Amino acid sequence: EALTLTGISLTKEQARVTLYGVPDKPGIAADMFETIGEAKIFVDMIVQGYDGEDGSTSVSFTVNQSDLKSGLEVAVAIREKHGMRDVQDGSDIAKITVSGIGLRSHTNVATVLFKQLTDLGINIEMVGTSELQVNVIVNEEKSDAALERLRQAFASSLE
Amino acid sequence: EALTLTGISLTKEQARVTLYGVPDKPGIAADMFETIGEAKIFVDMIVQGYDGEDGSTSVSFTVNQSDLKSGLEVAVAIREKHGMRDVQDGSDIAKITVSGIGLRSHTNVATVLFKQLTDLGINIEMVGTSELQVNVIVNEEKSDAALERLRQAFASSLE
Ligand SMILES: C[C@@H](O)[C@H](N)C(=O)O
Ligand SMILES: C[C@@H](O)[C@H](N)C(=O)O
Repeated sequence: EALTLTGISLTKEQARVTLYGVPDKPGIAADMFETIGEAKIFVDMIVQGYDGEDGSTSVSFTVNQSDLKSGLEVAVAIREKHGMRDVQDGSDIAKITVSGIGLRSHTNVATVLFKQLTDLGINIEMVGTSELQVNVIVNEEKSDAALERLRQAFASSLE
Repeated sequence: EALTLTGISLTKEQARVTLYGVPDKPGIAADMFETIGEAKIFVDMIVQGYDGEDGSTSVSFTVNQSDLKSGLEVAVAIREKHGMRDVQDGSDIAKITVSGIGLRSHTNVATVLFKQLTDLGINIEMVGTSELQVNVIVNEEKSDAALERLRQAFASSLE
């Protein structure tokens, strides 16, 4: 079945917060994001991988840059409550999203996206992919150029 | 705008591979996933967060359990080629997916999902969320019960 992409988009002025040493036991993620929601902070991407440590992991989330200050305040409160190791953050980042259908059987979409970014010398900072979307976080600086290039690279698959 | 969910699904018999000490510079992700694709391994989720280390990070991907053996072989080859620190894996995991529209403005979807899993004593192992989907990886064991519970919890929002 031919690859069908429904869109490629760029969301600039993003920021991220990462918590380290997050206790890896039930209830922590629920509490973290309930607290973040109560602070009226809209979270876009949430990414949690495997840290390779027993009993703890790290969790990153992205927000609009205008919410970074409150996002950090909430993260620090969460860290204190649960005894997490550290909070780090980053700004001047952008999210690039390639949307489509059935991306699991077209796993080269991610590879093509990664290659295009690499060819522009862009470092891939964060990745979250699913059946419907490939999302990457990059520095804002070359992100407009990246969007242009990706629209050309994927032109034949875009509806 | 009211929350609209288009589906909740469960994909069992999944496995994951995580590479640690991945050089955090352009070209690595592209090379990794081109190599994995050439081995005819279909990757479902890719997750890369921020490791908090300078110059390196970790990358996880999920595959069908039947592809874990080849996924590991490829990962070990990638580790050797780029001098990465470690490869770890896990199996008997399942992916729970909540699909909808505009999830960025309904960030409580993730929170509700996390809470429902917590109430069943289920540990959340991996997370990747986007505007269209919340994906979590859990142990397979209680995943059917989780699916049932989530369909009830989200009944009023499911189309
Ligand atoms: C780290 C966090 O996701 C934890 N495993 C939980 O289930 O809440
Ligand atoms: C780790 C990997 O994503 C790397 N930053 C790259 O751009 O390829």
